[in-house]
Parts: sequence; structure tokens; C-alpha cells
Amino acid sequence: RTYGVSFFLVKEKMKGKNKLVPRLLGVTKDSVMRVDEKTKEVLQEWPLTTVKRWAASPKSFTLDFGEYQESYYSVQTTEGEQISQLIAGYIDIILKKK
Amino acid sequence: VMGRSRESGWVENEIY
Repeated sequence: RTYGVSFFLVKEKMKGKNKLVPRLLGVTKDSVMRVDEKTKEVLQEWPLTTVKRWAASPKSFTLDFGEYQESYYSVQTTEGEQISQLIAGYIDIILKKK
Repeated sequence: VMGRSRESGWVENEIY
């Protein structure tokens, strides 16, 4: 299930806690996924069509799912711009196929 | 990035 996935090691903030958890953020040609860093189990997968918008900063990366999910998904990473460009590239490919 | 607007850091997804 992880064939063709680009992985980024990021840190997730646990809800209600001040603890950061290592996590793998996977990007494929048509989805973004949360993957367990140790077991490589896919915890959650979002098709790119459910991502309303995203934002990269030097220290973070955030996904906004609009109507599909109430809260943002935000992680700490210094690779936000790379994740952003990879997603943008895959979306460009999807758009060109139409 | 082609065909995409950047406003306050957010990139809008055209296939959403």
C-alpha cells in the first residue's frame, strides 16, 4: 500500500497535550497519508480531491480539508515547501489529464 | 506555481 509514496518525517502535536509525536507524512500521486513511523501502518489517507488548500512555512505544514474535516491537519517540519511543491506537482498532472 | 493563487501562504487546490 506504500508503493510509490514519498515519505516525510514530521512531528504531530498530540491533541490537548504539549507532546510532539514523530509521524511519517506520505504523499502519492492522488493522496496524502499519515503513516506510523515504526510499523509503517497507514493510519489515515486523504484523497487530494478532499484537500481544500494547504500552507507551508519554514517550520510547519498545514492541510485544510474544508467541508471534509472540521479541523486542520498541521505538523512541524522543515520540509514544508518540498511537501507543498510535491502536492502541487501531482495536482498539475491530474489537471493536465482532464 | 501555475494557475494557483498564493494568498497569506495558502495554496488553493484546483481539484477540491
